[in-house]
Amino acid sequence: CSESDLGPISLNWFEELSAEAPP
Amino acid sequence: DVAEQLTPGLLDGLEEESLQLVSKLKDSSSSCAVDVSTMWWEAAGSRELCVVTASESSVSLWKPLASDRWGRVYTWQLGEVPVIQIVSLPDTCNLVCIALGDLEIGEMRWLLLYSSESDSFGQSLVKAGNIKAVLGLKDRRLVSSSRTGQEQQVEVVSLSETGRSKDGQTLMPPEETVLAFAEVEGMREALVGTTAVNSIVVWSVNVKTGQLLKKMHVGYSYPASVCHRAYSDSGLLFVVLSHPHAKESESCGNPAFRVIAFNPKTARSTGVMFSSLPPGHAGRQRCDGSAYDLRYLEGDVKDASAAAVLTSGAIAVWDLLLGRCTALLPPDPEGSWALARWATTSACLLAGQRDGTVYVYRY
Repeated sequence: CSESDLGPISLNWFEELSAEAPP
Repeated sequence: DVAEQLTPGLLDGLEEESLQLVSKLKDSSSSCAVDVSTMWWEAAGSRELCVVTASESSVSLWKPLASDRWGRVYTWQLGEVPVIQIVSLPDTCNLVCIALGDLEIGEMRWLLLYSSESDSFGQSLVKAGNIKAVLGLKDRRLVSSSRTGQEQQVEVVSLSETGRSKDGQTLMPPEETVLAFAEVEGMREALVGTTAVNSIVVWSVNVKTGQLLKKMHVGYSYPASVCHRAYSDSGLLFVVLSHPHAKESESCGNPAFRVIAFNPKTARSTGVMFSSLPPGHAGRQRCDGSAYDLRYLEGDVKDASAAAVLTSGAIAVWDLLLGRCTALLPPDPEGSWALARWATTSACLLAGQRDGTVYVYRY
């Protein structure tokens, strides 16, 4: 998979989405 | 009512090579096998992997004996509501959950347990309601989705050592009904689910929140996707899905199992590998002469191995990383296969027939 297909990839996706999501 | 003729094909010899029959469990009292699973059993200081079999009205626990034989330890008799599913709890000893229901959807969950202190077997109600999906999680927890009218509840229940419900935590539900769950391996707080309109939902499950982090679409060309396994690697979320409408001759368009990589940050995805129904089974006929398609009926995934019962009465086994079928169990002369489950540990396949006979294969 290339980053261009899937968009920017973050190794910390879970922590970042947890911080962004409404409580 | 199916006249089974396995045509010689690409899979000749694979079953002998890949699957070795180890033993057979025969429950003479069982009326109709509904499910089979494995659970850890600890008694007198020794911990063993046992087999649990379920008929509509009873659940039996089997422990390994010498010479690859199995002995029935206990049978729980249940009420009038039929058993429809065994819900095993990973890394938990002496506890197993059972889903009961009148239709294909469960209405209640009962817990069957053994107490070494009192040397007694018991059962108690964990949750009642119109439950659509349930999964046993690590650390003695159960997640379920249920509907009351238009309201959907997604809840994680923690169980005490005595099997009682201890704590409950509500997760934020998506609009559509959640039909299957999978823990994200190695991430205790991450949980995924598949919904009735082919979405993947990601939750954060901890003591404080039950946030819905992301909803990602699988694609309409893969209807009725069911998640079996999820893991995170290199910033991507890999999900193993089965497609119950998969059928032969649609090898690329409608595989039985797919591994999809999602980028949870963007919700974009790409197919990594697909596993199609085994070839060489064309031209199937029922006894009345009518033709039918070979289809996926039900299946199970463990690590990189998948197994499924097909409409032909055979069980097919796939290596999901290679994307190919590696073994095939043709229907037994005495009956078709009805259930295929992986044991919780070791490369062991449990293959069940409707009459309650379970064959244990080493894979």
